[in-house]
Amino acid sequence: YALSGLKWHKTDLTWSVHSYPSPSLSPGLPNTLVDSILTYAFKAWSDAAPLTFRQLKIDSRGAATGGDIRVTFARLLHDDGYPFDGQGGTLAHAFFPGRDEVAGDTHFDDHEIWSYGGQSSTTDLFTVAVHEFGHALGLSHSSSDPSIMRPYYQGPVGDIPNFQLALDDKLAIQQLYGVKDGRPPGGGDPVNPRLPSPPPPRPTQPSDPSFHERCQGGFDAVANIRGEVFFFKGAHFWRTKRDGSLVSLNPAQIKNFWIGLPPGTNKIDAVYERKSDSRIIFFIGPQYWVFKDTVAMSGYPRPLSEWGMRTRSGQLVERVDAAFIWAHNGKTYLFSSGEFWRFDEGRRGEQVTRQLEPGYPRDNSLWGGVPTHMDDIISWGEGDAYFFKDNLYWVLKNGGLNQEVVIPKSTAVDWLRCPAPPATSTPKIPKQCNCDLKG
Amino acid sequence: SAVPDQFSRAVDWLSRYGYLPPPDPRTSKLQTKEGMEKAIRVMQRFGGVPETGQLDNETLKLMSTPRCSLPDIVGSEDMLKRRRRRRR
Repeated sequence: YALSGLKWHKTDLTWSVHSYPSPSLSPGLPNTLVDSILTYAFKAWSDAAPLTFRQLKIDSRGAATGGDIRVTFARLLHDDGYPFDGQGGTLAHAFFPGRDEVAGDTHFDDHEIWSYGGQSSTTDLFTVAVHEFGHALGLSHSSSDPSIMRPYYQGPVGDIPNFQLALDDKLAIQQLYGVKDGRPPGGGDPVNPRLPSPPPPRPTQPSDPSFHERCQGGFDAVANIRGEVFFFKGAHFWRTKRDGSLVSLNPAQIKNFWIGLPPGTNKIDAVYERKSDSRIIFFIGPQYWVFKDTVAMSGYPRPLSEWGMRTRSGQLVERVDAAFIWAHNGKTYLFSSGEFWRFDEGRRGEQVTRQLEPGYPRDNSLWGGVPTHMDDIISWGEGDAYFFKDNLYWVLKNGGLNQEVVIPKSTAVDWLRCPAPPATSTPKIPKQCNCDLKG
Repeated sequence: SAVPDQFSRAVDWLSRYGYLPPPDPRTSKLQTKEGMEKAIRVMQRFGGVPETGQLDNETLKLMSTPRCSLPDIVGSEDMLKRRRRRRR
């Protein structure tokens, strides 16, 4: 590691955000999420050194005043003599501590597509933020590997809430600000200082821990949101883009993306995007949420009973199995325990209207050729309805309702970049194959 | 042997990130071959790619990797007031 020779002569630091990434380029990053990502980025350093970071909120004029470290998302020339260069190239920079007005200020290139949670084709905000805040605290670039202070972007560092600095970075920050709660630098036994542990062995093939989860199907909910298909399973979700490519092999955590669901949410029943106002509706048990983009609107959750769904035996519906808008007629369909209801959703001025149509519920068997107890349903392609169940999906073409024979296909292979299962049965654990000179 | 514009882009890159002193218009001193090679070696060592002193593919690839705008070698005056470097 290398030090700039400059440091803050206090340990309780403040920070403020003067501008956020442009939603047009970084749609998945609402301001509240940017705040929490930056908070975690500061926490990476306060976990290793006796530093505290307090965010100063924006005042009534809409500008954050003061703060030791001022965060800005800026483009090209932004009057600090270090212009950015559009997407790629330079990503961000920060000024070292000091008494100057500019000291500690951290600038991110607003031409980058900022994201979080392991999306490999974009730039991970958390990773770059931890690096730049290292500069704002007085560190220079490091040639060590691993080190967050390496000058080159090396992809997302992964698990944000549990991120730990590498030893090189810990030693560097502790060189400037001491060790948290008085332990010797580098932690561990003061008598025998810990040697740096060797880098972990790297498998020749990058391992894919989520492979099993992703490729065995059985999703809790599937939704077509803004043309991308989200596969929800447990506390995670995968996202397939319009062109059919998977945003990342690694699942993203629901709680880091969908702000406002109850902590500990680990099962979503159904999700759909309401066409009349592009809100996203989540169903969990007897409650539902309405999201504006990735943030739950205030006043939610609300009871499912508001939808007025009663079974044919007159009981209130307690949970939703599947929900989708059938592109064929624009109606909203909700499915529960083998029955389905149809709603007409529209708008009257600012108000969204929802009308349960008479004659419902009806039996799922009306949807011939597809499973009657599905995981979820989406509209996709040219108004086709895709029924997902376990690791298979069925397609009802062009608004067809009753197709005698529908050949199911593999969800894992077609949507989630999983290999097709081997045609012939191979031994379950290849290691048990053995071959020798005589064999 | 790098094509000329690749070479001049490399000179820009190396000056920008602190491996080469910024060109001084007053002395109109050109970068020497030795100076360039030395700067490339330092950059390769710092970046963790094989130290060849040449603009080989790995080096060019690293130069085109998105990165932080701060220089790698602490020392450009206008961003720092005082310079102290400590080596492990």
